[in-house]
Amino acid sequence: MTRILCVANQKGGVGKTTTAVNLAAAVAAAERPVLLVDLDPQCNASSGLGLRPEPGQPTLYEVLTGQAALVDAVRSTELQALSVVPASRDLAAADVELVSADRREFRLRQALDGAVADYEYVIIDCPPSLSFLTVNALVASDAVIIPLQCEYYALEGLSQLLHTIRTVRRGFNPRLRVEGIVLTMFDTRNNLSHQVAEEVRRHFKDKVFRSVIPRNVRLSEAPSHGKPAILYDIRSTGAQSYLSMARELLA
Amino acid sequence: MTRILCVANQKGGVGKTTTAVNLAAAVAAAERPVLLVDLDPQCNASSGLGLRPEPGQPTLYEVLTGQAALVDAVRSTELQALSVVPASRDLAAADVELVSADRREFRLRQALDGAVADYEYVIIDCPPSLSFLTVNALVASDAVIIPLQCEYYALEGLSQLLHTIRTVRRGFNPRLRVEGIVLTMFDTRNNLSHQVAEEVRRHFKDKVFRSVIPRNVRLSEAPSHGKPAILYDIRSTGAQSYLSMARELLA
Ligand SMILES: Nc1ncnc2c1ncn2[C@@H]1O[C@H](COP(=O)(O)OP(=O)(O)OP(=O)(O)O)[C@@H](O)[C@H]1O
Ligand SMILES: Nc1ncnc2c1ncn2[C@@H]1O[C@H](COP(=O)(O)OP(=O)(O)OP(=O)(O)O)[C@@H](O)[C@H]1O
Ligand SMILES: [Mg+2]
Ligand SMILES: [Mg+2]
Repeated sequence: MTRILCVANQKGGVGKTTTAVNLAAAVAAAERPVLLVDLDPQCNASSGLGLRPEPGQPTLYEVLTGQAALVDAVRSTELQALSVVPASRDLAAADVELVSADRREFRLRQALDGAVADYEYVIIDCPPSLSFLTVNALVASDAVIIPLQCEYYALEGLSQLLHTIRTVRRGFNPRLRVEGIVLTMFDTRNNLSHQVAEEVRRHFKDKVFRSVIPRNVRLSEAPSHGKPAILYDIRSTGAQSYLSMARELLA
Repeated sequence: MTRILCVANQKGGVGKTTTAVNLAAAVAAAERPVLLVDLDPQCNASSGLGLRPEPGQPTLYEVLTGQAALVDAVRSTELQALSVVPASRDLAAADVELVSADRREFRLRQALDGAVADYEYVIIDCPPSLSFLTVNALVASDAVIIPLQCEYYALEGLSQLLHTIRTVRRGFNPRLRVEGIVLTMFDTRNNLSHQVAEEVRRHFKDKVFRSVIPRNVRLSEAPSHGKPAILYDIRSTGAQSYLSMARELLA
């Protein structure tokens, strides 16, 4: 049974892409077939794995607008068990283009239906907003992984995100639940990180992954080499923390 | 003559709000009247200055949808020369609500026209996207300040942002230009920071602010106290770097 997870948070720069790419790679390293879907017009997850747009190659944009089937957009990576459906900048226009389409919130779900049976996990990277693309991801998913940077502004946005998840669950996708909150860019030397982490664990108890992602420069260097951290520097604390998160997810 | 500047970058978490709030405060500290406009439905610039939504008090949402005049939404802050037009979560819906409105891209510009003569500077904080709200900011502005985090993904998005600025200049606002790129969260110990900074200076030469904003925990602590960094800890490197940036802007 394929589990479909999306990585979402409207707050920008909290580690959505870094989590989607490195968690997908860590799960693939455990020989579980994973499909990473890049739903962000910034295309960071695609380029973070070294995938460049190629003329004639369909992307998620062509899939959502009905011009190509999902299987035609799937690309392979250096990890045998990891495949990717890359994004394209055109995704930014999909919102307006599909504004009057029938069941526009279900476009991604329909594209995935019946097309992902070969994968144990589908992981969807979302853009920093709660608009059309992210709603599509929430409608298509079984559960949401919420990366939370241990900072004040990031904590502020959490209630809005949980509100949107409840709205989508009631209106479109009754099975949608929160897989877990993962604390990212945690800096042990910094009081604010500890304060935010304590508050989140007090509020959300076992909904918070035990694995904490530390601030680690290897995680921000890896994308410029087109590799996930486990291929760029597996001994780094960043790579190790995502391997630990994958073990928690698979348990 | 009032100068209208927006702080924009679709990449999330690069320091847009931190730059908008602290630059506005630094300019106000130099006794130049400043209006800070929060155009992000996350409302971070508003809450970063301690402004909470109050029933009956109009926000930028009411102004853009024609339910209130700009002057009715202006709030004061601890700094005499700094006023704020706060955001509200409803801004996220303005995009769809105004999808068929006439001259929808000019809503903010029309709201500011004739209403900001008392201010020397208007500084607009943008959400992490290139959609309706950010386009409104670009149409309303004389110039754009681009915060750029010294990281790989942030550099990747720059060409897309410059392309959007050119499109808005050609189609809606011929006076729009780039005020400058400001390097943010610069970490002197980290190679990647230096590499990105070198590449940006090579490419953009004098379009890059000489002031560089260092990674400084006081900048991320200040918003939880509802204060800009110059009121929270003026001796911090973060506060000092924004005072230096303001001096460059005013020169
Ligand atoms: N744990 C970490 N340690 C150090 N750097 C990190 C870490 N996680 C992410 N980064 C870096 O921080 C920046 C923001 O992370 P990322 O792009 O993954 O966030 P995002 O939530 O996907 O952003 P957006 O909202 O733009 O989609 C990137 O440059 C990334 O390389
Ligand atoms: N120079 C800095 N040093 C340390 N922390 C910083 C610095 N600049 C910003 N921050 C912190 O990093 C996070 C991201 O910054 P900020 O929210 O200003 O970015 P943004 O571009 O406005 O994000 P969004 O895309 O969500 O609007 C915040 O928690 C902020 O407090
Ligand atoms: Mg991302
Ligand atoms: Mg912001």
